Amino acid sequence: CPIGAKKDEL
Amino acid sequence: MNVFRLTGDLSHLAAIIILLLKIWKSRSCAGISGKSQILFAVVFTTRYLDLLTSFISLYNTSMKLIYIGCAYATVYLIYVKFRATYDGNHDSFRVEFLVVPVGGLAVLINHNFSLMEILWTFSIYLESVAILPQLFMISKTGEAETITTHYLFCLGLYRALYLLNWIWRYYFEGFLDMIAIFAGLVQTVLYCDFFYLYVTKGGKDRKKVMLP
Repeated sequence: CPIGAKKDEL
Repeated sequence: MNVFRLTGDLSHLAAIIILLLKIWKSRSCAGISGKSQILFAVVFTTRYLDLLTSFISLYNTSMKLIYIGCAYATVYLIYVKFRATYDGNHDSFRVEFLVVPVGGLAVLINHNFSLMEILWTFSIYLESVAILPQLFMISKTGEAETITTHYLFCLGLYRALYLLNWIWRYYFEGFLDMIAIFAGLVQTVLYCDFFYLYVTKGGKDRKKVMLP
């Protein structure tokens, strides 16, 4: 995935 | 998911629950900054809008809902249910000095110029400074109840553990989010002074922690 795009963190 | 990420999330959850229980059991929100709690409610609301657009995992969704629910419950307890105990005179930090620059920064520096992404970035920047009204209030009154210091410790520990999580993810997954890392560093640094006092003055006969 692109840098910073995956928002699986809270 | 790694051990730092999980313990960070649990530390965050512990902080939120400690504060809720403290207010509920003592029937009082004395010494707690309602402004910081409103900022945290705004942080969760603007960050977790993706609840409506994407599903990541059951863990992710349930934690987001718990965080949002607890944030609004805390604000409700402070401003409605136990409003009489709210220390408004000492909660005098000007939040517009945080929200306006942070909003401007989110528009200028983000990963992608879209509404959802700007709101996510705004929430990351805002979270990093949202505790300032609380720290300002404690420095103004010069004291904090022990349970409040436990709350602050867990809240600060959470972002410090996230920093270790990001180092882990960089090495093992090649994952790098400079916005989150920069804001996380700022957020953790704001707690450093408090961490020092918490550890050094956390003696057995301590009732209250005095801050300079």
